[in-house]
Amino acid sequence: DSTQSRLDGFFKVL
Amino acid sequence: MFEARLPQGQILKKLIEAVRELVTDANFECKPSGLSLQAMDSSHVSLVSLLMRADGFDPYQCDRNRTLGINLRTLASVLKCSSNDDIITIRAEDDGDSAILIFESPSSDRLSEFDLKLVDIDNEQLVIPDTQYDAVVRMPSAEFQRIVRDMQILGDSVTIACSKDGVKFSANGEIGSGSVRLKQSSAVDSEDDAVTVDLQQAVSLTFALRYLSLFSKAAPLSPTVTLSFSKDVPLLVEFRIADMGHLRFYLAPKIDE
Repeated sequence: DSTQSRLDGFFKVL
Repeated sequence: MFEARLPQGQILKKLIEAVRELVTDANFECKPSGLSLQAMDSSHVSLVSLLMRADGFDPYQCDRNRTLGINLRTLASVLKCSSNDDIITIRAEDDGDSAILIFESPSSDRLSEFDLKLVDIDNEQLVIPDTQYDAVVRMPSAEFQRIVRDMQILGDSVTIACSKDGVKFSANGEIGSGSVRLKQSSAVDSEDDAVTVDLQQAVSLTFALRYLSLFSKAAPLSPTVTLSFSKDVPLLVEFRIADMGHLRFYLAPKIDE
């Protein structure tokens, strides 16, 4: 099974 | 004052149609170099990044940086009041709390004007790191739209595998499974019809079809779409906007548990 990741984990908040 | 006149007004219509279901409110950042927008969907799974360079407008005037917060649903409704061949101008006075949209018929004998109230949007800006992608696939945008639609019959997610032979989309669900395989084009009449895979290394990733389906609504903007993949990195889906910029979507991958 797979889970949906979120962008916050990949891109930094400015 | 900010004023941007877009001779091909339908570009703006297509753009907003492509993002309005993904993002409700967005800040349009107006700078002397052009117009940009960055917004995440409410679940932080995807991101929209738009760039329209100043030289794509005629004329473009931006005396100082402005942020125009606009509700995209409202903007989409207003844009429906324009005709496809209208010239569209976006204007904002320095001290105003609204954005003005002007639709001008090609013969200039019909002029309509709408004043849209600006909204305050608390928008987190994300830094998107430069990525060397493992695989970059270019294909007709209509083909992308069709594959996404077809895969949705089978399930909620699609696995996209890029290899030297081409790209394979596969999905499985309760009713069964299926796949579409596209080979690299050897000879085509038009570059827009070609499928190309620029491969550094083979890669396979899984994504939610719901988001890909929303991205594919941008197909009318450009005859081709570029998909860029790297292992465990968000997918980049890019539609070029004529010669003036791009509409990019990023989508976080699904990760095996």
